[in-house]
Amino acid sequence: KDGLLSEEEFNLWNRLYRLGDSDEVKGVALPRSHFQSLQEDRATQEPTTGIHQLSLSEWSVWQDHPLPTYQVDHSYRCRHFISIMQMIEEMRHEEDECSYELKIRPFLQMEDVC
Amino acid sequence: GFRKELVNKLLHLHFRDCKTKVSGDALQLMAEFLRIFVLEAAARGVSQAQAEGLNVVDVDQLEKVLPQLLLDF
Amino acid sequence: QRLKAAVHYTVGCLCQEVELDKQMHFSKQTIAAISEVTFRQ
Repeated sequence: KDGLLSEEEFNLWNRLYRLGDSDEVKGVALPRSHFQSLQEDRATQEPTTGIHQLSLSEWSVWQDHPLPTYQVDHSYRCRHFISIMQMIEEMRHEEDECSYELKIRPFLQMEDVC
Repeated sequence: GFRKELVNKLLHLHFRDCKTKVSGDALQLMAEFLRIFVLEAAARGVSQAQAEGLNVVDVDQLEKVLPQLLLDF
Repeated sequence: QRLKAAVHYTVGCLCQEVELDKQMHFSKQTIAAISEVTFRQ
């Protein structure tokens, strides 16, 4: 009634899903992000042994194209992110000149920025 | 899916005022949102595993789809 | 922790539905990961 697990459900959870000392990976955590540029009081969380820290950057090279969806399509924010990752991937192989700068420089009007 | 009472408790974790009430409709909507989120995460993990020719979805497959999943919600 | 366990259990049940539907298997760690992400969401 209180929304928490009944005894039967708890036993099932304990048997099927709960990660414990006998498991190689004892838990999973999504690390909290923080703004590097802001002076924040933040206690640096040391990763606990046996806890797998999920990474949003480990597979960043894979994010330059939209991955398949199921019932929920990609958001505008996500498409923006993908296009930026795509641009980064293309720029990775550039030497000396930056193609983005070359493309955009003709449009710079100094009165717009001064 | 997610029980309304559980969703209510989860929401109350973040309320500044413990007297804040959530209507039944809002709880139902939030429960449905969470259900869809979980199913989407699972299904995308499956998609990734299948693309790699695996029959087990491991944490690696989930991590690959995680950035776009979080941005989509 | 009890709330997290309840979320974890529900996520496990939902993943089981997907397992049956897609004929695939989720590792315990993957279910735990989806649960953690859902709780944070």
